[in-house]
Amino acid sequence: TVGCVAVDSSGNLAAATSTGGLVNKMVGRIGDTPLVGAGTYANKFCAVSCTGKGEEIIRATVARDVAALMEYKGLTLKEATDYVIKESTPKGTTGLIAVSATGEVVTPFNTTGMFRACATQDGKTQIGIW
Amino acid sequence: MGWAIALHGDIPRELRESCLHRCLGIAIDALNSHKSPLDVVELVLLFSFVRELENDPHFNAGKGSVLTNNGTVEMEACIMDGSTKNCGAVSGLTTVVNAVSLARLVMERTPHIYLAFEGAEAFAREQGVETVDSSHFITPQNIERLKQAKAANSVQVDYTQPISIVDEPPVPNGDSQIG
Repeated sequence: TVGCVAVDSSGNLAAATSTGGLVNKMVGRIGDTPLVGAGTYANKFCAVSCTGKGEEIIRATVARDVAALMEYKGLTLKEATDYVIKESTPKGTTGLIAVSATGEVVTPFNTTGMFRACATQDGKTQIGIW
Repeated sequence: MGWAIALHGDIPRELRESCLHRCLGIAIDALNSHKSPLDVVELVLLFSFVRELENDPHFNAGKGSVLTNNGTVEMEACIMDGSTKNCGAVSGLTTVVNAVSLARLVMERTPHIYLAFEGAEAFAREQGVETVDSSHFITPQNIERLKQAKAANSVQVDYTQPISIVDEPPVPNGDSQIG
């Protein structure tokens, strides 16, 4: 799975995800990626793109949960994603990337690793796996 | 505040830095050169980032997509604009070169959010997006991955190789733990 989230200097957010799914998946299987609110979501608070075991991400409505925690509970992006990754999804199943309208970037996962990269306008960049 | 971007993808370890650097560079250049507050410009650039990942055979999307139990590809994609909550999604694509571009067309040119399988393929042809024979997407590495998954009778996340080098016990269900 590949995904990208971005916020511009005016706070406009967008998310996109694309995937071939799981190896040896059944023909006709639909994963979390195309399900708005599960593997992909964006609103005025954040943009989220997920990767991992789609069935678990769908059950937990991961991307929308992050946005809802920010919108209704006032959590920061880090607090919201930490909760979803640590408390809402089984260990070893889920990773996500997200940006907030204020330029916060997070890339949490409860798998062993997740290939990820990020950059911000102040010059910070990161590339990582584990 | 300033702009920010993040991306994820699955690739062999030896290629990760070059691929991620390339994709990140494209994103940084695009954002740096378009600071006007036009949402559409930013979004068009965002789409291009995911297209870049799809076209790299080392990522599980587009060319390089993993295989179903029938040895076929069924690709999926989604895109969403946070300002308007407009979104588009596609599933079950077998010939469309850039699934995320078709998802964007669903968002912009239909009254719907989600098209799948035959309907999505028909929409792709109607819109004139680039299509190829589905064999284009199938790589020898993914044929081998499917063989291994079938031998193990498991459904697996796309990238499996480095699991033995991390200091963490294997999980009993046979899945790799790499997103």
